[in-house]
Amino acid sequence: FPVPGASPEEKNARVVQDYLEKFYQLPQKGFRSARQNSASVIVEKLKEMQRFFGLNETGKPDRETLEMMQKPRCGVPDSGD
Amino acid sequence: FMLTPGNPKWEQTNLTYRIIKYTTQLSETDVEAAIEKAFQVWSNVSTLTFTKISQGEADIEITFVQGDHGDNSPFDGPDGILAHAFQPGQGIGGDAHFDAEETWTKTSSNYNLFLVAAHEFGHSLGLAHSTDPGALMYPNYAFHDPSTYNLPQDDINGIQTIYGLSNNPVQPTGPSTPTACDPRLTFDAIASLRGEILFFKDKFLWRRHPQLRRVELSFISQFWPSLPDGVQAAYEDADKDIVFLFKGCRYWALRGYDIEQGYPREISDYGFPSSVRAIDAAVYYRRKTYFFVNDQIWRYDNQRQSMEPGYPKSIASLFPGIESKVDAVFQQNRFFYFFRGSKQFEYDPKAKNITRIMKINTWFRCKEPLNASSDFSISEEGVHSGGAEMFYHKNLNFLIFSIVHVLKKIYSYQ
Repeated sequence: FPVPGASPEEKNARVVQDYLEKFYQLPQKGFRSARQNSASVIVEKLKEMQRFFGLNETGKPDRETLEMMQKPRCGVPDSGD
Repeated sequence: FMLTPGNPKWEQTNLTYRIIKYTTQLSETDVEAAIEKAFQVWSNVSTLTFTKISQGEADIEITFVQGDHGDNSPFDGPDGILAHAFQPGQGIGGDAHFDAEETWTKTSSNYNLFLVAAHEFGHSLGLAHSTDPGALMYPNYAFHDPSTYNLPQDDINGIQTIYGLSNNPVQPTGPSTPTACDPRLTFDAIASLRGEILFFKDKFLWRRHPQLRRVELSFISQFWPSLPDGVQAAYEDADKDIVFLFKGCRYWALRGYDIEQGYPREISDYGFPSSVRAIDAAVYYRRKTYFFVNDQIWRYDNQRQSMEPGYPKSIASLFPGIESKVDAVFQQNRFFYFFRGSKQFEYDPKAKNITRIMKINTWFRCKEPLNASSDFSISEEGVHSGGAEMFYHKNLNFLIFSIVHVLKKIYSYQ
């Protein structure tokens, strides 16, 4: 049987995780502490990203946020060093 | 604009650069031309100078590399991350890396090397990403014609904050990004497109979708890279599902993201005489296209494909109340919406009168109540009602309603 591919939700979660790690200082998966692992950190980072791009600050990976994350861009982070 | 945290900067203003490794997709000459032009973007507005060297260590070293290239920031193959650069400093400081797996061009095709390099050199000089969507230092890629590129004001402000003003006695200025809720906003052109409304301004457009709260600001070039900035008129022929855009004597036909074959064409195709060099505004209504040129109007019969006889006529004769030149017009439901300066006129073509005068930003759902028109008066605009009753604002309607209601109450008591 063919191995089922990742669901759209899983793909989106990966996109969000990767984007926030690269550009918004979200602690990387392998190095996260239990506290950092909470969903609220991702929500806050999502809001920070949405604020930067002038999107609605929903804290959710909505359609326009995901579209913005998939645009070609510079590799320098938007926040922090 | 934003400065890199810690405000790193070069102590000297005469900087050197060296291209360590080239891309194979462009000739070395093309790469060097793009890089030189990208540095000029910054040297034109500051005291900085850039000199290319071919040997030894340069302040800013440029290289095309792919994947993991040893700086703990691997590239990700085609698309996604295009390039990165390091803040001013010794060693790797100031260096700019370009993903060798991207397609680098000197055209409007993705990705134009000059534009990406100019952005990266902003980081090399100490700028961080800007939140201004029109700025060069905005993180996302957008195409602009390199031959007419002007560094936006936001970036000029940023670089001059770090390195001071230019030596030029006349300080350089650049384009600013328009703000949707700016009460002084004006439009170049407006057209509907498959239920959305497109508002054109310089190199930007706003998309207003009837079911979305947020109004989206984009570059025209993001949708149609080969179109020029500064569109002057636009209309949608909904029967053909085509939007026509006009600038000067030329016009383009757009079907979705595609520009139709054979365009741009000359506006003389419509039957305009050579004396008409540009169109101010256009709107499609009941298989006729209305073209506004200064204070005159031309009407094109789309079924017969010819200009109607008897035209041009004065705008005032066909649209009483809209006396003079307009910036933009579009049609929705049973109204025309005319835009002149920062004012907007809702016009009922059946009653032949203006039904409301509003500020221009009403379509953008600004937090401020910008649709209030109480600061407008009849005498201010000298509007002509065409003999029909004119309503200026819902406040006025409410006042009339209240008076009638009170009078009814009084009569009922009597």
